[in-house]
Amino acid sequence: MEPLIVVHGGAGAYRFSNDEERLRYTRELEDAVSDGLKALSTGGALDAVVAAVSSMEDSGIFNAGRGSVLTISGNVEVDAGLMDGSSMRIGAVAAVRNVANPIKLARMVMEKTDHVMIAGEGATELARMWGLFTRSSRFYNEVKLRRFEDVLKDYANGRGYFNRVIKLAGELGIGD
Amino acid sequence: TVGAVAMDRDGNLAAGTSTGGVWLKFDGRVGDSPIPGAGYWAQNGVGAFSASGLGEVIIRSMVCIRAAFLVENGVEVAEALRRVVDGVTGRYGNGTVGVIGIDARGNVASSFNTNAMARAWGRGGRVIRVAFHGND
Repeated sequence: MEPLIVVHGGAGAYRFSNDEERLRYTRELEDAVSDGLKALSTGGALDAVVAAVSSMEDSGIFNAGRGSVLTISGNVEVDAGLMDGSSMRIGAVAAVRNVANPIKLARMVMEKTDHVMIAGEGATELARMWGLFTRSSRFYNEVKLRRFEDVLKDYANGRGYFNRVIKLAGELGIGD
Repeated sequence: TVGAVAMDRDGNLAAGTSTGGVWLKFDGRVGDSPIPGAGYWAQNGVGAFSASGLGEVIIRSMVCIRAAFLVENGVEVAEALRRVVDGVTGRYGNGTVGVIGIDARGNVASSFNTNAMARAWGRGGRVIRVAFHGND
């Protein structure tokens, strides 16, 4: 078979404000495909998936890895999972902090533990052990913090999906 | 959310998905991306799939394993993804899901009910296509 890879950067609005922005996303998607194809030239399908997803996690422009959105408390908590179609093995991490490449951590869960999914602080501990821990500052920038403010305002005006979450947060005194 | 599905020269399939979730999610909230069968699924001889969208909808719809069952039962991968997305749209409305897939013969497909889905694919040494909106 001729090796091949398909990648996605998420389903959503993608209303580009100018050609330059569209080109930037195009370049990142091309890089992800190229990294995946490179991995396929020397390794297997799982290597290609990890290479391509890591490339997009590192780009900072997709909602994953360094580009992740913020929780209601202003934290970054990421989820990732992967599956090997030949062995049907699975590895996943959920609601994990301080990990910029959760797809790599998910693969370590698959290959180095007897579990399928590890969440929260336990996953962060393993990330520390396996050299995948990332300082919090790497996840924040001016653009994201401004966006956080805007989204909070939207929600405050009732324009959002998780309105009950906002009410709960209020009751718990999260944020103001 | 970002994702990838791949087939290697031996015909092995793999899938993976990674996400920051949704804005203002509750701390500790888990979406579809780490849930096998929902955010991703890979099965040699059938296909590999990766989804993106509203996690709560994708988990309730088990988007990726649903697509795999259809392909396993002989539906073309493009048609399978279309049916799954139509099913989600019918129950949860537009703007909720997008999915990419490969089948065991190397056919590639995507389907989404959002305004767009950033996607690209390549074969051999070459990027074949990059697309965002439905008619790209």
